[in-house]
Amino acid sequence: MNIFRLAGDMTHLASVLVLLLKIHTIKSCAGVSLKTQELYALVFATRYLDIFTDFISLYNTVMKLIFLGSSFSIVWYIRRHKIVRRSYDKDQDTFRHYFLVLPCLLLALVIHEKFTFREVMWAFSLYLEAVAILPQLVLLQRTRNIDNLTGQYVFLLGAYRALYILNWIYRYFTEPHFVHWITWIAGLVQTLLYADFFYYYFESWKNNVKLQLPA
Amino acid sequence: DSNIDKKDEL
Repeated sequence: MNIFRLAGDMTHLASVLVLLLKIHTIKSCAGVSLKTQELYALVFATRYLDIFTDFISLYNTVMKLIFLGSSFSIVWYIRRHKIVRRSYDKDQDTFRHYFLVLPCLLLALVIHEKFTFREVMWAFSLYLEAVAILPQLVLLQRTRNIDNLTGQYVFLLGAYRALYILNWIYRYFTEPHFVHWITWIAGLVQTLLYADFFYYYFESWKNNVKLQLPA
Repeated sequence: DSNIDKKDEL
């Protein structure tokens, strides 16, 4: 494992921990998109179908369990926790799931490495992960006051994607036959979606003002 | 095997 990959996984882990920390300790999910969290739960559930059949490493299995467990528990908190659910911005978080899920499923049925259930689900999870942040970005744009933890959560997620791209560049030059077009293009699209957010995040940081996205 | 190096990522 190279340093970019490890740093990418650690920022991904940090993003999830920041979000869980916010929800668990402040008992608030204000500004957090349930739609995005449900899409991530679906992403991990469809990508990690091999978790109990193919052993890659202890690290790999533990991280998969963490991402599955955290995404489903965040969804549980927002939907079921008697205090947390009250802070959910239901009227603002209006993005439709099927608007993202259906095109990704169709794309996975057409573009995949092999036409097997697992490979189609794997491609689907990559396409869906690429766009799963959209409901969250739309919600941030609508929310006038973005609290620090929510801003950091999205920043860490974007950093994780950018580090994965560096990881692929590194692996391409150091490992023979490391070519994965589906992963790379989906990953690149995903990272580009954060470009706008990053711009405003750094501007607010540079000027030391509260993060606000233009409507 | 390219299948392994693809799936060792998260």
